[in-house]
Amino acid sequence: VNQQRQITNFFSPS
Amino acid sequence: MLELRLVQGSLLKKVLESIKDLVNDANFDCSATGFSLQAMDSSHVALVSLLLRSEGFEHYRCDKNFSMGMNLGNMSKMLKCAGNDDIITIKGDDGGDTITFMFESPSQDKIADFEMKLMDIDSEHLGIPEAEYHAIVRMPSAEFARICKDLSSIGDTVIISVTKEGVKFSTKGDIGTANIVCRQNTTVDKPEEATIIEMQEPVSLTFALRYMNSFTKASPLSNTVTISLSSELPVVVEYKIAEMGYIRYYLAPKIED
Repeated sequence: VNQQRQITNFFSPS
Repeated sequence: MLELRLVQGSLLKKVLESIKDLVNDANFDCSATGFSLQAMDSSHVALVSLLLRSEGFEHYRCDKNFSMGMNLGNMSKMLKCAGNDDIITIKGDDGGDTITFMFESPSQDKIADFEMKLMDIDSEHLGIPEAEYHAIVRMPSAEFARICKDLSSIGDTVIISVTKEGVKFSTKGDIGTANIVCRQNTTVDKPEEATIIEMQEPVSLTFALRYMNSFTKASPLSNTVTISLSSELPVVVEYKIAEMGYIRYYLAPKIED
């Protein structure tokens, strides 16, 4: 099953 | 204070139409560089980044950096009251609780002003790291919109694969499967009709079509769209806004657990 990732898994608060 | 005047007011109308269904509330950031926005959808799966450079405006004044929180649905309602040929002027103040939109008809015989209430929005600014993309596809925006629309009548997700053969968009659903392959094509009458594929290495990623379809609402802003893909990274779907900047959508992939 493909799990939907979130943007915050890739980009961090600047 | 902020004061900006955009002769091609329809651009701002189109910008709102291309983000209001994805994001409810957002902070617009005003600086000497331009008028910009970065916001995630409520599920934090997609992120939109908008830049309208100051040089693109007929008049642009921003004395200090500040943000204005707006409900994009309300902003869209106000901008829909501007005619497509109208000149739009935006005025706001640091710390103010309203923003003013002024619409002038091209012949100056009708001038309207709309004042919209601002809101306080807590939002995190995300750092978007520079990335080397495995594949970059540039194609007509209308073609990409058509593909996303067609595939979403069959399935919920799209697998975008770039190989030497071209870029393949695939989906499957209860009624069957679909595959659409676009090959590089530069022998066209107009450069904006070309499909150009730059591939460093093959890449294949899965995305939710619901978001892709939402991104294609930006198609009226640009004849072409650029799709940048790297394994295990959010895809970037970019529409350039002529002379002014861009609207970029980042969408997190679906990854097998």
